[in-house]
Amino acid sequence: MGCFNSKARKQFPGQEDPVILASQTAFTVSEVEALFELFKSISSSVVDDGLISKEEFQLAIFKNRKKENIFANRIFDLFDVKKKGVIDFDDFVRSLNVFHPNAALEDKIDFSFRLYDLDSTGFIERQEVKQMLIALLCESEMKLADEVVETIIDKTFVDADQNQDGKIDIDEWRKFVSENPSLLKIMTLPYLRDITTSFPSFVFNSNVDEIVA
Amino acid sequence: QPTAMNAFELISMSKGLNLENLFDV
Repeated sequence: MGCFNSKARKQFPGQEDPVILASQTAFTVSEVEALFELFKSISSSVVDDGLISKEEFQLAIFKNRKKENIFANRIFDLFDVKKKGVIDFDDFVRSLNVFHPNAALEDKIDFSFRLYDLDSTGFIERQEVKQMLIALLCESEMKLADEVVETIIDKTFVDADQNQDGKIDIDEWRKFVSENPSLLKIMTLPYLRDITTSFPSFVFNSNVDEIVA
Repeated sequence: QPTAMNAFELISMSKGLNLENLFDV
C-alpha cells in the first residue's frame, strides 16, 4: 500500500525508531536512515562503539583528532544533549535537525545563542566574546592588536546590547540577528537536503519495509 | 577588513563552526 506503517518495523539496534525520529524532526525516514550511515562512519572512526566521542567529532570536523578548538568543543557539548560525554544517534539527529534548511528560525536563534553563551549563564558576556575572538584570531593566524579587538567588541556591544548592561540576553540576540541575518548562516546546512544522495547505502540497511519520501 | 565586521561575523568564520566537514567522510 506504500505505507511504512503497514508492516511490523524493526528498530536500529540500540537506537530510537527512525520513524519516530522522522516524525519529531524535519527529516524523512529515509533521511534519518541516511544519517545513520553517516553516524556509523563517524562513530567508528576511533572506537567502533556506536557513540561519537569528542575525539571522533574533532576528527570529523578537522580530519585531525588532536586539534582542540573552542568552537568544536562547544558544538560537541550542545550536541551531547544527555550530557553523557558522548553523542548518541538520537542526539545527533535531533541536533542536526536545528541545522536543517526547514528548521524553525527560533530554534536556530536559540542554538546560536547557547553556542556563544560559553558558560551557560543565559547571557553572552563581553569576556566570552573576547575569548572567542582571540581563539578565532589564533586559529586563522590573523593578528590584531588588543586595542583593535577591544574596539570591535565595543562596537558590537553598542549594536547588540540594547540595554547597555554589558551582556547580551536572548531577546537582544534575537533582535541583533534579525538585523544581521548573515550571523545565522552557520546554522543552516543545505547539505542536509541531499543526505540520501550522499549516503545511498542506507537503502541496503533500511529497517523500514518501504522507503517513503 | 576585520575591523569593519562585528565580533560575531568574525567568530562565525571559525573552521570549528563549519559543520559541513562532518559530511566529508
